[in-house]
Amino acid sequence: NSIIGEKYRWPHTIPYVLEDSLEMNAKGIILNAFERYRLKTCIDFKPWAGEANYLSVFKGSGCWSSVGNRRVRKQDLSIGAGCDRIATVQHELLHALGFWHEQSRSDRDDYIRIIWDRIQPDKEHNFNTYDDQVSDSLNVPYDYTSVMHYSKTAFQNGTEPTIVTKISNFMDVIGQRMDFSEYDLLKLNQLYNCSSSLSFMDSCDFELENVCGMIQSSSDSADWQRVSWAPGGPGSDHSNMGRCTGSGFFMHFDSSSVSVGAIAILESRTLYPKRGFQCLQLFLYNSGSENDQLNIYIREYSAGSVNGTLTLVEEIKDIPTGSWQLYHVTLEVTSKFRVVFAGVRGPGASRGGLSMDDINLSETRCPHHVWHIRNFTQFIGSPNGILYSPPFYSSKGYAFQIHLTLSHLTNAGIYLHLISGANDDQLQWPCPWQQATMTLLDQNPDIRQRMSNQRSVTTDPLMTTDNGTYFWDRPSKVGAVAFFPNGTQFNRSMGYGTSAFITYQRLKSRDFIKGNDVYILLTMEDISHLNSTQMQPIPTSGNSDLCSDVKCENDGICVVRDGNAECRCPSWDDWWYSGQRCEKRGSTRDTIIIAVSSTAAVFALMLIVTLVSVYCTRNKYRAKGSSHGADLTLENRHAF
Amino acid sequence: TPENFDVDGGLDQDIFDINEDFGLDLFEGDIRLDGAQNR
Repeated sequence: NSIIGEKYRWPHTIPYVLEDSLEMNAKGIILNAFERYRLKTCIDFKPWAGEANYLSVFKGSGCWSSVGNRRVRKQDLSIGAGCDRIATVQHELLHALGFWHEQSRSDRDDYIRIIWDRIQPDKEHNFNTYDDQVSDSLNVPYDYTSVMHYSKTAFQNGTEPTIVTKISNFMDVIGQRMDFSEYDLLKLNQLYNCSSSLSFMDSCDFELENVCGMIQSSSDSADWQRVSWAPGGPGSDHSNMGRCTGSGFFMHFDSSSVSVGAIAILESRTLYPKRGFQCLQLFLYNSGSENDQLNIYIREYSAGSVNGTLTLVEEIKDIPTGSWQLYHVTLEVTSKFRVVFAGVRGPGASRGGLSMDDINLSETRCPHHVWHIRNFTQFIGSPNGILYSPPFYSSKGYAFQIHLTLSHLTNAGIYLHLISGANDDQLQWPCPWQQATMTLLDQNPDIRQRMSNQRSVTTDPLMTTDNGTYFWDRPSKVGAVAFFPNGTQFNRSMGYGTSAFITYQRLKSRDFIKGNDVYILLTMEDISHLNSTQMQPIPTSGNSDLCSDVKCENDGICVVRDGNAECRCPSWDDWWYSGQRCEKRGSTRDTIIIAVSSTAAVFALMLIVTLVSVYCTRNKYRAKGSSHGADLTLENRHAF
Repeated sequence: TPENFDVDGGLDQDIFDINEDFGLDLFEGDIRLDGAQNR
C-alpha cells in the first residue's frame, strides 16, 4: 500500500550512491537486489551523476528507510549489520519507492488480528494503520505473501504471536523474506506505470497453442510437437508436473521415429536485446537415445543479413534420461535475434525423444553452477540430511563446495566451504572478496513469478578465527581432511553461512521442490572492485570552479562534497593513496608496521614512567623511614 | 570436520528484531520519519 501523492515518486531510474561505510557483502547484495528490480519491474538504478535527488545507501545502525521520495537531495537508506539479505534490501527499497508495510493498510483488520496485550509496552505504534486518504492499496487484495508484511512474532513480549491471520493457513506465510510476491509486483508496477522491464525478454511454458510465437523451421527433417505426455516419457510436463489434468503441455521431438542425424528445429519469436548479455534457462527431458542432443543457435539479424546469421552457441549433450533437467545457456547478443532450438537424433536406440519446457530468457547473468539434488524430501529433518555439493571452481579459480544442512528441526542451513583445488598455488591467500551467492530455485515456470530464496556470503581476507588463523586461508593449511564419494582426499575449510537459510515450512511451499528435485544455483564472483569508493559526479556548473584549483595526485579525482572540493583517492586490495591530495601511499604492511612500532613505543614509555615512579617512591620512603623510625615501631606494636 | 560459522548466530532474525537489538525505536520498526511526518 503506497503513500498517496505524486511528489513522493522517484523517476524510473533512481540515482544511488553506495557509501564507503557499507560492508562488501552488502554492496554485492544491493547490486543483486537492483537486478531483481530490473527483471521484474520497470524500476532501474544508476550511479548518481549529480541529479537533484538520490538514494544514499550506507551502513547505519540497523535496516531502515524513509517512505517515498522525500526530495531532500540525499536520502539515506541504511543497510547495517545483519541487513545484508537480498529480500531485506528489496523491502527497504520498496519503502523508499513509496510503500508502507502490508499490515498497516486501512483494511488490514479484515484479514489479521493484532493481539495488543502481547505487544511490548510502547511498541503499539508499530501496528498503526493508515486511512485510505493517506495510503492506497491500489485495488489489490490483502497480501499475506508480501515481502512488506511482518511475521507473526513482531514486537512480541512473550512467545505468543502478535499478528494472527484470520485464515489460519497464512500464520506462517506472513513475514517471508525471499522475493517480491505477485501482488508486490502488481502494486509496484501499477504505481510506477510499468509495462515492461529492462531485463526480462520471454517466458514460455507452452500452455497456449500459439507456443509463444515460436515457429517450426522448414529446413529440417522433423518437427517438435506440442504434447501433454510422450509415449516414452515424460508422463507430464514440467510446468504443472501433471497436477492439472487436461493441461500441462511441452514440446517434444520424437527421435524414435526418425533416422540418425535427423534434426527438428524450433525458432523463438524475434527478440530485441538492450543489454547485450542474456541467460537462457530451460528444462529438458530425455527419453530417447543417450546420444540425442539439443543444439542452441542464435539467428542474429543485421543490415547485411536479412535472413539472419546462424551461430551455434551450445551443444547440450549427455542429457540424463528419465527426469527433467535444468540447463542454462549464456548468450551475448547485441542486435535483433531469435533463439533456435535444434533437436538432433544421435546414434543408439531410442524409445522416445527430447522434450523441453519452461523456457525463460532474460538479460541477466546465468548462475555459474547448478547443484541438482534428487529425491530431496527424504533428507528433510533426517539425521542423513547433511549434504555436500560436488566441488566447483569460481571464475578466479578458487575451489569450493556448498553444504546444506537439513538435519535440524525447523530450518535448513547453508554454508560455503573453500576446498583444496588445482589452482591453489597460483591463487591469492587468504582468499580476498569472493562473493558466493546461493539460491534455492523456486521452479515456477515464469521467471517473473519466482520467489527464490537467496543468501550471499563474501570472503574477507582479514577475517580471523578464534585461534588467530585467517578464516579464508588456503584450505590445505587451515582445512580438515575430507573425502569425495569416489574416495579422493581433499581439504575442506570451515563453512561460512547461515543455519536459518529457510524454514522447512517455506521450503515445502511454492515450487522449491518439484518432482522431488531441488536446484541450488551458485555464483562465486570477485567483488574486489566494490572496495573502492563509488565515483562521485563532477559537477557541471558553479561547483566545478572549486575543483579547478585542486590538483589530485596519483590519479585521484576531485569531487565537490558539501560545498568543498576534496580528492577521492584510488585504492587496491592491500594498498591505497591518502592525504588531502592523494599524495601519501599506504599499505596493509605499513599499517602493521605502524601498529607494532606504536605499541612498542607506548610500552617503552610506560616502562620508563614506571621505573622512574618506583625509583622516586623508594627514595621518598627511605627518607621517611629514617626520620620516623620510632613512630613506625609504635604503630606495629599497636597493631599486634 | 571444523564447525561452521553462522552469520545469523543461530537466529532467524527479521528486520524489526535486528533494529530492536540496536536499540532503535523507528516508526513501524524500520521507517524513518521526517519532521513533518513526526508532527
